[in-house]
Amino acid sequence: MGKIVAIGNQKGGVGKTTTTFNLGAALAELDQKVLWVDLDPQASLTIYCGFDPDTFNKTIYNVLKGNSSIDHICQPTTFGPDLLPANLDLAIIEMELFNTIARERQLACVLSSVRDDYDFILIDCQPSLGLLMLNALTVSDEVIIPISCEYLAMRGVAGLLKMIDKVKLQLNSQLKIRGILPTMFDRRTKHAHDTLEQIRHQFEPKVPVFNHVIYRSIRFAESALKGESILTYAKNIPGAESYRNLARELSREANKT
Amino acid sequence: MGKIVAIGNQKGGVGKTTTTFNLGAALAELDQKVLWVDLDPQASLTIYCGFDPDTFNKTIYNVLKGNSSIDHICQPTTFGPDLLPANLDLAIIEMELFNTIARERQLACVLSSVRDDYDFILIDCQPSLGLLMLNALTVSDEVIIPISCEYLAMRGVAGLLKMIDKVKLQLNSQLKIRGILPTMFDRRTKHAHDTLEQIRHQFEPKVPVFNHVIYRSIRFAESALKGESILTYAKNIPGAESYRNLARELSREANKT
Ligand SMILES: Nc1ncnc2c1ncn2[C@@H]1O[C@H](COP(=O)(O)OP(=O)(O)OP(=O)(O)O)[C@@H](O)[C@H]1O
Ligand SMILES: Nc1ncnc2c1ncn2[C@@H]1O[C@H](COP(=O)(O)OP(=O)(O)OP(=O)(O)O)[C@@H](O)[C@H]1O
Ligand SMILES: [Mg+2]
Ligand SMILES: [Mg+2]
Repeated sequence: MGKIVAIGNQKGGVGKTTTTFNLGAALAELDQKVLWVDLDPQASLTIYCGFDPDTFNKTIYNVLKGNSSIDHICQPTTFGPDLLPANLDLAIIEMELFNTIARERQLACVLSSVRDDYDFILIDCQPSLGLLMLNALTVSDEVIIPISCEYLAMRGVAGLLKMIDKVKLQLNSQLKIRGILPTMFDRRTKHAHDTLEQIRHQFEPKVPVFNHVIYRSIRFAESALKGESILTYAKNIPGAESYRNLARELSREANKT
Repeated sequence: MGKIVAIGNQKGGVGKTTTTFNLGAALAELDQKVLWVDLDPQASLTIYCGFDPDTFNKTIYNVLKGNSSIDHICQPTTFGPDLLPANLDLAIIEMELFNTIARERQLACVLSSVRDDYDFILIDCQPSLGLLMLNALTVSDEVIIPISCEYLAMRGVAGLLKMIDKVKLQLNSQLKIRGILPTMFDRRTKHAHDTLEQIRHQFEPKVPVFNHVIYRSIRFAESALKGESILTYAKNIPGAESYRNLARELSREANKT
């Protein structure tokens, strides 16, 4: 039974898509079968995989509406994981699902048919707390919360933590916060060191914070342009090593249960 | 009659809040009367101003719902501009406004009573294309679109441009794209130079791109932590100069009309 992990944070630009992509690629390197789900209408993950979102007739939007199946939209990628792509259509799903019965469980219904085909299902979430985020939290076993090591990002997490508590209470009692993942850590600045310390101080022990820290590097932006994972584009930089370590920790843990 | 400018981009972490804050502070330096509107449930702008969002009983959320007035929530700040603060309550406004008559015009109704008290009203938007963004575009004269000089950010703008076209057609024919503002430009990397060139190449002349570029500097994150504008915290860095130049351009133009 595949483990479903939502990668989310209402704060924008903290490395959600970059984490979903590189963690997925690193898990595939460990021979784990991975499915990527792009749940963001701006389709960053779909773009990162080298696809043009506008070329898809059917995406996760159509599957959520019930007029297409997962098999029909599932795309194999050159990185190992399969992808359920998104495009701009997804921006209107929140208004359209509004009056649907069990509107928070639409993604759960959809993913239940493929859950056993994968070891991991990683969901890239958009930077907001709407119905799509609720759907992701309702279907997930775990949540990883990337936070960039800067002041405003640290302050922006409160909303998500409140939503997670509500979802655990009323929609998905299994949901667990797997951890806060510090990203864009610039070793050269005092601000990053202070913020990282503050993140550990403010959130632990109630919310775990990973020991793995993703270092800031321009290679990440470059690798997205190149359409490569950091694991091949700049395999020896500290950030690549951190994603591999994160993948090892998750797959070791999953294989225990 | 004050000019209303929305600062928005569905892509997260591109410098929307930082631009709203520092542009507002720079306009205040030029003796312009400015109102900041925080339209993001994560309340980054409210936090940047030094407030704790949880301490407010009433925010822009209550004004949009009609159970409070602007005068009641308006906060003077030490930077010059007044602020209409936000907090997490705002996250549910989209579902609550869903069945309201003229749901896209609620912000327009609210701001019409104070429009003549200010020279500029700057709206900090959240990173998504929901009903709040629609409200911001429906009430605005102009839109400034910050884009960080990195690949994924450049690709994430398509959704907003489509929404702007629809709003111009059906809700607000005066709406104009004031310009794309390149942010987080790291002069040391080839990636930033290439992306900036690509931004100008892809968007101009249909969509104007400001000549002012905001350079990447850790001083921005530090100034947010300190609760200071970049104009006082690091007044001589190129990024501070760029925000001053941008303010000069906007106020010169506004005083012409
Ligand atoms: N460790 C890192 N060091 C430097 N740059 C990074 C790092 N991780 C991601 N980036 C870059 O930062 C930008 C934001 O990352 P990304 O798009 O993954 O964030 P996000 O949280 O998914 O954004 P959104 O909120 O829009 O979904 C991208 O240009 C990406 O290439
Ligand atoms: N020119 C710059 N150079 C370096 N860092 C910057 C710059 N402008 C903003 N930042 C920092 O980058 C981060 C993102 O900026 P900001 O929060 O303003 O973006 P945003 O688009 O408002 O994000 P969101 O999508 O979450 O609303 C913040 O930590 C901020 O301090
Ligand atoms: Mg993303
Ligand atoms: Mg913001």
